[in-house]
Amino acid sequence: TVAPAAPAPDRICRPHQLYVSFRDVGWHDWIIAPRGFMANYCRGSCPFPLATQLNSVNHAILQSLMHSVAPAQTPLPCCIPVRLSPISVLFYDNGDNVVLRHYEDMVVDECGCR
Amino acid sequence: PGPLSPQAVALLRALGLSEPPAPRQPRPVPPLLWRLFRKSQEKLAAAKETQEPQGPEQQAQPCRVEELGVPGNIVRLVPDRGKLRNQGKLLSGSRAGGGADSPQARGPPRHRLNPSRPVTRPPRAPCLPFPPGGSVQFEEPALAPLCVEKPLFFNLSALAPQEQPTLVRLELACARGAPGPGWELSLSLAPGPQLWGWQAHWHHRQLLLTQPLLPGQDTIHLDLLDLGLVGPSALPRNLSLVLEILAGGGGDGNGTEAACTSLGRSLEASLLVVTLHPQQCRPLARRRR
Repeated sequence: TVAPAAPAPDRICRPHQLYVSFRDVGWHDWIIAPRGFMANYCRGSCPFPLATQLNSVNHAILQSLMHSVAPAQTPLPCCIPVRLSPISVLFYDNGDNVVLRHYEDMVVDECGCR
Repeated sequence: PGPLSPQAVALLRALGLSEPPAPRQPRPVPPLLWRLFRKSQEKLAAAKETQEPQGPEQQAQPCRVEELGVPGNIVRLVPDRGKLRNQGKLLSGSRAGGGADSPQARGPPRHRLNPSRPVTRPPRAPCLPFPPGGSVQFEEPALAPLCVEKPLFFNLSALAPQEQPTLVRLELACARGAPGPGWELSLSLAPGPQLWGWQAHWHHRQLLLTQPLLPGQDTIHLDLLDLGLVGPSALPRNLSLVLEILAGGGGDGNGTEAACTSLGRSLEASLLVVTLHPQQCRPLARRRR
């Protein structure tokens, strides 16, 4: 009947910053723009009952509940991207064409428990 | 240099590429593509600022090029690789072939036009109706000196077979357009590679369109999908066309020749290709009923 102690706030599932620099990858000679982009990533736990506030769907809430009762049988829900944004990249291809290409789901905007 | 790391290979694959491009010489970025890129950045930033969940209508349309009004997630500007053969000089009328000045007699197809001797071309007008019991009348052939004959060659091998073309637009830029009335521009599909060069007579070409070239018209856009030249399925690996500019009447020989030279030198062609990669474009979420 006693709720487990809540983990420290910085361990809760949320986006973390990750900047991808095309210069670091060594592609700055064929990628015209942008120089890089904020891709971010999700990390953190989805403990019971906090999962109710973490962009969680019902099943994740149920799973975190089950984990609180039988942790060995049911793992915690996962912290994953739930809202992503596209990016556009301008680059030269091998045919010396200038290409503007749109890539979906390249930036993590929001994380959630699933 | 050196073998790619597995991470680099995975990232390239996520970008739809199999290897990092190695551009021979970086070209200036065409203003149109800069403009499209900036517009897409602004839209993405605006979408981020609102941060409220948006309905499908308000979502940035990742797989649609709003400025060009077509679906697509890849926009390419393919440079022309054709070489101008006549450097804008007026050409001879030996198209009909044969005779002392036929190309066979003089090697590669470099001709000079004697403006006083008009070009003989096949009649363009359809055959007249066949009067019952009467003789067939042909119209006089068009008499227009050929001012510029430019082969256009576009290498489309960079397009993946799954990409569906939604816009294939030939973009022509020439200084100040035609110097006077009556000038024409015609576009033909070039014969296959085995017929190119001095063997290629113009009657091997498939005429696609002819349209007036207006004075002051310095940019001309020709939609090749509308012409039916390329279909909505995958594009050919390369596209070979012939662009001709026929001088209008009214100028004197020297003036027309000078105009042809400047037109020939200033003429630039590129192919704007917008394609949709179905595997990388999610259909937009339908509104909840």
